[in-house]
Amino acid sequence: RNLPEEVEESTAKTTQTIHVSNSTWHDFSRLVDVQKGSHVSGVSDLKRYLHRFGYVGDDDDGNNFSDVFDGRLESAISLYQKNLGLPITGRLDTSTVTLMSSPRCGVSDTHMFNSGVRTTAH
Amino acid sequence: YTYFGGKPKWNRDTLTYAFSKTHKLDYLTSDDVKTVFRRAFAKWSNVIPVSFEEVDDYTTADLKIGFFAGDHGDGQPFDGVLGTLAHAFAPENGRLHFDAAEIWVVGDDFKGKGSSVAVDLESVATHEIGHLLGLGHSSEESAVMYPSLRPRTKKVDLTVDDVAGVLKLYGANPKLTLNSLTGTEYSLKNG
Repeated sequence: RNLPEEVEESTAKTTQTIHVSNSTWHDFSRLVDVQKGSHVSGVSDLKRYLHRFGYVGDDDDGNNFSDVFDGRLESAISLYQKNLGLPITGRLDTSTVTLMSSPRCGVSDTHMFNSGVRTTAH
Repeated sequence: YTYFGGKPKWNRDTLTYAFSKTHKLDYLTSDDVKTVFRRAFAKWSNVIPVSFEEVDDYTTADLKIGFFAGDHGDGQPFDGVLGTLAHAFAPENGRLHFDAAEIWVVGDDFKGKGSSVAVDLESVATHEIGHLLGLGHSSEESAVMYPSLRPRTKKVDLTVDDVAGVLKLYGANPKLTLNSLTGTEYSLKNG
């Protein structure tokens, strides 16, 4: 059956909507449940994110992070989970990846575990 | 709650603040932004013996507030919509930068429709003022100083964790009364 002309027109308009997204962050959802030792594309972006906020130190070869889920990444994830009040598993579970994909303050977290002073309110 | 290394703080009881006249948003009026900041500063000055005075001269103000996009020369480039929202520097630097690429909203209760990536300006302002005063990030998800804020959410009332941290740094505002913390009543009861 031929569609009436104006319906065609409105469809064209819909396709012109531009979806705003920030590909740097949202790709983390693909990394949920990636296991230690595996080599998965996108892990290097995660390392770059954790480096940005102080959880991964400078890499030996000038921060060309690899896509291997190594021991350093596992401990960085554990420290991240500890600081952000998540269950400390060292794994890329859903709640951790969701939080990493959420917008946040640009100030690094280094003061939470390096020379910063940490006190707990009782 | 945490502090920056060395626990830097301001040693004055009145801090001036000003807005950049060039690095600003064109879709929010300066009155909108000023109203938000008056509220956000009041949250903190309610608790500690520090008051905040709005001034015109950006170059001489203690606290300098602006909206910047991408690489803006302080070594911490912004990254477009979502991602990093803003950053502020520890005492006595005084700079507070918002990512101009975000969709900043004021006075929205987010109960109706609207952009799925809208970010509440007052919530982020209240958080970054905590940094300007010397507070670091908190591990308490309910705290204003928790580093992450989901789009379309509001977090403008100081919790016990925020108040305890800033009180330890500056001491209490002599006029502080518990009910002036009404916003944190729930947290106090649960504190």
